[in-house]
Amino acid sequence: MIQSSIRSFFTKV
Amino acid sequence: MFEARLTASATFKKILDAIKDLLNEASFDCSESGIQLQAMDNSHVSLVSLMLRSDGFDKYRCDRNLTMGMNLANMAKIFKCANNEDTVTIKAQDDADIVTFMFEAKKQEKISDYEMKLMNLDQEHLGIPETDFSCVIRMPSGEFARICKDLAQFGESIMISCTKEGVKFSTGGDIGTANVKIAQTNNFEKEEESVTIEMQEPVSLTFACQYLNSFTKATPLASQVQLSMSDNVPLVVEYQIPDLGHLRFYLAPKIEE
Repeated sequence: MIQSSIRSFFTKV
Repeated sequence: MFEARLTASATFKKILDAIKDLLNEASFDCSESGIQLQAMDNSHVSLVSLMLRSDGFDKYRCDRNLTMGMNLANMAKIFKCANNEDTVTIKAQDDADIVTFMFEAKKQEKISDYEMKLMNLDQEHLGIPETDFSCVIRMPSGEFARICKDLAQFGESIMISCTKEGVKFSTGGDIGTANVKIAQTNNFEKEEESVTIEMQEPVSLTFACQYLNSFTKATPLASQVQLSMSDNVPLVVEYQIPDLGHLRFYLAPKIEE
């Protein structure tokens, strides 16, 4: 398993 | 002019203890509604979100929105100089490049103030969508901390599986495997000791032990912790700060390669 990035789940505002 | 006064500086000490391992520095966004902080850890795996409502302070004044970038290790040094029972007042002028922390002993026999330079932090701000979670677990924060600490001895990841029967925390490594099952309690008298599960559908997700253990540094803030999970979205670990706000940690799941 690989660690996903939190950034990929939220949009930049 | 910004001024926020809180009777218990112990609360601030606990907040700093909870976040200073994950974040080196962070921006405190001050507005009429309160103080907010949102920041990712250095590896961009987790996100810290703190909300302290203005009505939770003993005195709160914020004439203009203000962003104060602070080094958290230095802030922790300053708060080490305060006694738990001291009242803390945080003050800054509009467009200031310094912030002042004033600590007052209960009987005013000792008053100290510390000035700290503010930093200009260019931090990414992320929009967190409202999510209807498949599972919301509330359990004693101390029990959650214990499980994370215990399981960290055996593996690098913890799988959290939630069904209507209960929650299972599992890990495995060179030594073998470890499983801890927690059932929903019927103990409605002692709310702080209860385990409640609201489940729409079962969820099973895997997370890095190291981060879960970091989040449990917030345990002294609240007797209960809330874990919210849905498939393929970050876990939310939430500690309610009584009468003041909340501290939430978002953790990206580990996914199949």
